[in-house]
Amino acid sequence: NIQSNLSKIFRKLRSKGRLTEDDLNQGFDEIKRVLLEADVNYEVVNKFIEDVRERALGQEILFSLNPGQMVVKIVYEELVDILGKAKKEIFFKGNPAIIMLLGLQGSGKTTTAGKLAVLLKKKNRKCILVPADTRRPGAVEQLKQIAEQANVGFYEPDTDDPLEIARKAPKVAYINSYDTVIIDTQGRLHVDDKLMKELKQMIKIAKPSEKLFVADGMTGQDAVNIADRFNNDLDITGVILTKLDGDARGGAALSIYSVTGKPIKLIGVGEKITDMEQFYPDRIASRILG
Amino acid sequence: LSKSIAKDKIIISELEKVMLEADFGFGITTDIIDMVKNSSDKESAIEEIKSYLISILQSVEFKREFPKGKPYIRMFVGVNGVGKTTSIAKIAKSDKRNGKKVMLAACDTFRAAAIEQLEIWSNRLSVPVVKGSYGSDPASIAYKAAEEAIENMYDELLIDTAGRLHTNRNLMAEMEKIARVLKKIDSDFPQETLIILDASIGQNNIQQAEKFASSIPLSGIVLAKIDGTAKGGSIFPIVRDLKIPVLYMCTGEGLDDIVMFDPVEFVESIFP
Ligand SMILES: Nc1nc2c(ncn2[C@@H]2O[C@H](COP(=O)(O)OP(=O)(O)OP(=O)(O)O)[C@@H](O)[C@H]2O)c(=O)[nH]1
Ligand SMILES: Nc1nc2c(ncn2[C@@H]2O[C@H](COP(=O)(O)OP(=O)(O)OP(=O)(O)O)[C@@H](O)[C@H]2O)c(=O)[nH]1
Ligand SMILES: [Mg+2]
Ligand SMILES: [Mg+2]
Repeated sequence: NIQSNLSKIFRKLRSKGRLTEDDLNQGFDEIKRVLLEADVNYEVVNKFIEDVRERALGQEILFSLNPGQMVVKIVYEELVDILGKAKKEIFFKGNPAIIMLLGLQGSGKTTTAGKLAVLLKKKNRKCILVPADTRRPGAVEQLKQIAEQANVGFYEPDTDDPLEIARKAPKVAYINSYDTVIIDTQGRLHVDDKLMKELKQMIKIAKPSEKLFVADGMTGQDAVNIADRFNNDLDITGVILTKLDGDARGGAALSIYSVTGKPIKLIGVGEKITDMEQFYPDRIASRILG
Repeated sequence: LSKSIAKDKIIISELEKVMLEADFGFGITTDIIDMVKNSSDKESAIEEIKSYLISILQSVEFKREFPKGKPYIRMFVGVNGVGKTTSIAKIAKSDKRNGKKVMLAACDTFRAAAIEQLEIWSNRLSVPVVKGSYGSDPASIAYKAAEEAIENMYDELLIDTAGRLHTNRNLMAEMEKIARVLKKIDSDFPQETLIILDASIGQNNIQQAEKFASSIPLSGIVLAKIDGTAKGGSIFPIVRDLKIPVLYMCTGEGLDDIVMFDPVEFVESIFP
């Protein structure tokens, strides 16, 4: 567990009894390494260490009897504290409420659409999945099969214009008494101006109460650039981090939250339609700290 | 004469920043800083780093030997969503254009519409695809495809597999079985196994390469999605330590968005 892992860093310092500011800096360098190896973004790491350093010195760590232990505690608490601010529920507004899934290619949007529907069904919501990705080969069929697995509604598109689909689907959903529309969109790069513009237009048309950025939990340093762009262009309302059933440390969680300030609502932990969990800040903090 | 950047904390941290932000990882970044800390200035340090990185990438190669009288089988593996299926379509197109008789095998029998996705590509390219039903054993489809490729004298068989996390022992065993079953037909099969790595993924690429390589021999890496803003630096520790060459780079979603990997160009993109 992380307490013992970080404790290793400070064990050598603990044997010294009292820490000098130099010892403390060495300890923080080690924490920098831990965070970088966890894929937390370089600038985010530097800012985090500065904040923790301030807290540590503020708490007169240097004069405490167990400084190593205290620093470990501060680092963990600070991480849980930051990520804790990132935790929020799915927000519904309108009838039907529109949820839009967006993000990079292959991040897990289409799969997540099914998982989200299954989760919301438990809360008595009547969901319909809308395939607004008409370009990727087999994408509409993929969402259709997922809708069948989830046993929820599926909007059969009669056009291959994503904007037309976004326009028509909510009306069809309303007529058929669905209260929740989940729109799956095509994967796109944050630097693809044309596709980002298309997404902006889709948002204007569909007016979603949730614009969820679905990001691969194994994303590295680029997580800040990607998330920043999606957030600045589209004002996302939340994040879903996927593929956290692997052994990626998930530093992207801290990077994405740090740069967007938007909540991490759910995490994907497998390929099955039931493999979605709540985001627990303390669990992710432990995972990041190794 | 004793001028050295080791004394200049700003230069050292600037060099570190470029490498760390490029997903090199802490380990190799530290090694490289150690290697160049006695450079006289930043420019010469960068020159030394660049030639070092190029030498790492050029130190491993994969000699492709096309056999006479049997198909050349290439298996594509990797974690979920990295670009395996799309990369197969790209390579099928270019190899067909080069006069090869190409066949595909749809060995992802798990994911929703995985077979349909590959079928659409096979139709667009007019190359046949061997498939089976969802839930069937991927190894049996690979076996059937190899037999058919041999019988109908195909030059090349490209095998698409399901995305799988290297931490899932059952799925890794399933992949090992595909390779094992092919070996039963011919000890050379598959002659090439490529792992697709997503350039936007961080240090986990290293674990992926390690674990996949310990399951089945990897001939090379396809570095996909380099058209994003990620630098793909995680390949440096992978090539240096695992000695697996990067063979292709994928630069987009279109059929022509694939290039032979160029070490010099790649290193230049990180230190322009
Ligand atoms: N292990 C694991 N795999 C996942 C998870 N979420 C999605 N996947 C897999 O990731 C791959 C990509 O998922 P998709 O849902 O097709 O991703 P996408 O974002 O819709 O992709 P594009 O539409 O091409 O942008 C598939 O193999 C999914 O089964 C997860 O939480 N864990
Ligand atoms: N921008 C960009 N997108 C890519 C590239 N290669 C693949 N993609 C996209 O990434 C997404 C996933 O590609 P797939 O080929 O389905 O990936 P996969 O590894 O077969 O996925 P699974 O079978 O679900 O594990 C699709 O939207 C592709 O169009 C690339 O080089 N650049
Ligand atoms: Mg999709
Ligand atoms: Mg695939």
